[in-house]
Amino acid sequence: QFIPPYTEECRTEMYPPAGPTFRSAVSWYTVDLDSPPSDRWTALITDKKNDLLVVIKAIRDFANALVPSGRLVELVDISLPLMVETLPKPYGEEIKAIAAVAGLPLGEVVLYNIFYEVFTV
Amino acid sequence: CTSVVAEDDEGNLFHARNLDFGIFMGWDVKNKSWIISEKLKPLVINLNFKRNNQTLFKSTNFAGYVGLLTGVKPNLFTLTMNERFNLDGGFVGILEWIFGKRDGMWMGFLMRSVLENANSYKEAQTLLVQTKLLAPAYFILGGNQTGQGCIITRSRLHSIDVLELDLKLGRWYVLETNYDHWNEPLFLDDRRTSAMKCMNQTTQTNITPKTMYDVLSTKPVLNKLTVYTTLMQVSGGKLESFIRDCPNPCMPW
Repeated sequence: QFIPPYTEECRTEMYPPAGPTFRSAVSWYTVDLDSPPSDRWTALITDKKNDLLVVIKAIRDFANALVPSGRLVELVDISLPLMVETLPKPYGEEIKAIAAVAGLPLGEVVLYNIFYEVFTV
Repeated sequence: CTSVVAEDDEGNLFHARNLDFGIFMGWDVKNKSWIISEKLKPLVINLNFKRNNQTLFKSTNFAGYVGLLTGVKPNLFTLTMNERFNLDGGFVGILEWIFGKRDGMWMGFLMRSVLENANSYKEAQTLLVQTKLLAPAYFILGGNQTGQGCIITRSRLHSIDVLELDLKLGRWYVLETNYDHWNEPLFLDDRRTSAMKCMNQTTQTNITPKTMYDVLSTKPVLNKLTVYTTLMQVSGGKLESFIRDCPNPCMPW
């Protein structure tokens, strides 16, 4: 159907994934729950740091587009780090470690982690 | 999002989902795509959570996100969540949290806690039904025995409805998009009808993770917001995921 909603006949034989609807497979990482919360994400974040920076920047740009004065990002950077101490264990500690390894403002990593609650608005 | 739990003729349970995210967060006119959805794709990873050197559960995650949206506890249960939009949404919960009322749970953290601590389908269901949340949500839960599959429709404070598999009634799958199952979906966003048509056309006899991938690859179930597709089988704790694209013409949601 070439007008919205572009419905189509039920697809068949799509597996194994290939072609234009498949971009790539997903790689595996291990999270060792016996290691301290401050260490368990280090290897993964070191690997994915640049991609994470890109997403956080896109969210920051979006916030700045919504409130061009930059006050919204300022609010996130100042107030959300205070919230991290109130998050249940071990999540707060894990988030702090991720922000430190990625070199990102803590408030912005907190926002990324509570995005579901923010987004249901 | 679209999540499905299905049971085949032999009692095997399969769980699959499309994760759709990023609506209204910037449209890239040149590439005809949502900016955040595209930027999230390189962050998709599969995680193997281990304790005592053994796999406790597996998930599909975004790097840097410590909660969970999609996971399997091998041989016990599978779990996904879909977004539920409501006026009494997450913002109210966040405000309550800021002002010191902290008896609710953050959705992603609850999902992880359930996968970490629950040791049966029933135990997981009880936690998902009873725990107070900061935002409304749909939880889609699959078990390891015949008939164990359900959609839990949650408000922040309580469970509104639990729809379970019922083979006697011919309900061999439960399917959730982002609308209460007893209401019609928004006519501009009807992924449910397409997905159910494809599930029915597949039939219970032929349902497998592969044919569920077919269903989740059919437009508009697959759309411009779709970041990844995950296929899970509780038996053996199999989880595989794929980053998706929706070539034009394709619905923006």
